[in-house]
Amino acid sequence: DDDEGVKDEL
Amino acid sequence: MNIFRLAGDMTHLASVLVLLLKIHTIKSCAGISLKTQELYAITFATRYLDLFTDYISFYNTVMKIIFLGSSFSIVWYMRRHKVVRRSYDRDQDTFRHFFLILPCLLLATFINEKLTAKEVLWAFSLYLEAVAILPQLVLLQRTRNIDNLTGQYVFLLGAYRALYILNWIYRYFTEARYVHWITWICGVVQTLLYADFFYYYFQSWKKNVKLELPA
Repeated sequence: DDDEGVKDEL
Repeated sequence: MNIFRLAGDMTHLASVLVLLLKIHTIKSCAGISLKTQELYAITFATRYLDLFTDYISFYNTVMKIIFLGSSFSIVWYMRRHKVVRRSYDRDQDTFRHFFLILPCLLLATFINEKLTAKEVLWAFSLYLEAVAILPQLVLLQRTRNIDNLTGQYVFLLGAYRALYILNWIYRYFTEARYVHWITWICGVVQTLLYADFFYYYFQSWKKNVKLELPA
């Protein structure tokens, strides 16, 4: 699952 | 970006500005825990390593730089500034960093989204942020006279965490496959730590008396 790593929060 | 997330980030930004205002214009850091500020600096330094690896948005990059810059400059002011450092409550601020850092580091090596340096540090930053407020809360309890700016600073930090929970609930229901268990659990734990403070903060606000936490 590719988007598992996307962390767009601060 | 939803309204809760934006409001959360703005509240976080406001908390930092209130603290910088106190330090920069009043030249005082009385009632502020250096331990907590150092833990935040470590939190942001380990979490925002992705500034070098991923580009998310202009907003994201700018905010990360602001939080990194402000946290390190606050630590610098409290440790090095010739006037500000004199107002630091050194004898009251006795919480040990390592009691928090070490367990967080251990936990991060076992519980993370992936066993890579970046992910372990990310998890570590979440665990550390969750407990970083503890030295500040201990110091507040010991401080007889909590000034307005210090009270507002801690209130804004707590409000920022509560708004992030609303943001996660919103995202969970509106985005497909948006699940971040570690972030959520840490966030809820962190917000619960403020519950006691919130209670006394609202009491003092309602009765219009000075904030004071029972020992």
